[in-house]
Amino acid sequence: LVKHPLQHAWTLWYYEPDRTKTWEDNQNQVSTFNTVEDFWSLFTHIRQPSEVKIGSDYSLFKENIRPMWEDKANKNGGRWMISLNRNQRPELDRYWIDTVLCLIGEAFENFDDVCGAVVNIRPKGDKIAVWTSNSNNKDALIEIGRKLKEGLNLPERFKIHYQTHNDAMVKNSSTVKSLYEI
Amino acid sequence: GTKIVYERTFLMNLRNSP
Repeated sequence: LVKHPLQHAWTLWYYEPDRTKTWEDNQNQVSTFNTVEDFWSLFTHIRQPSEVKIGSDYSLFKENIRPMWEDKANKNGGRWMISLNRNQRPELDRYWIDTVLCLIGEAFENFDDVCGAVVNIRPKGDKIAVWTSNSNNKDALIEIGRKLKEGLNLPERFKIHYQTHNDAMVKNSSTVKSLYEI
Repeated sequence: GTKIVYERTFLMNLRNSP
């Protein structure tokens, strides 16, 4: 069996809230893969987002990029935010797998700005975000955002928002400023 | 340079291969 190589190696992380540990210690590396076959053997053997404990996250990032703002690959970047409402939970698993397939299949063509993606499973509404490395690279951001909406089959009226990590860090603001919306 | 790109349907088809 010849395995199909991916352009990049990817690491899946799983975060489960545990007040006795720090946020960073709650982030666990699950596995790293660099072929399509190894990707499927991993993803078909783990619980889907809709099956994990509320308050948990999955993150899929290029190898050696940690799923946190502080990482050197993320600190000048931002993310496309896809905010789902409560009754979109049945779609969550499909949206997540479609996001992951965009990443590992390099759907964003000539832009290499993608760092990874995060799915937050939350009671008030789940969120999927795709993180990019440079929030000033408008051409790349718009292309990535468009391909993302296309890859997830999101209707035109369903808006997704790009926000820089620096803006997202501002604690006291309830709503985060978004740089772009498509 | 060249880049290894996979379409969604192609990736989904590989899901069921042994």
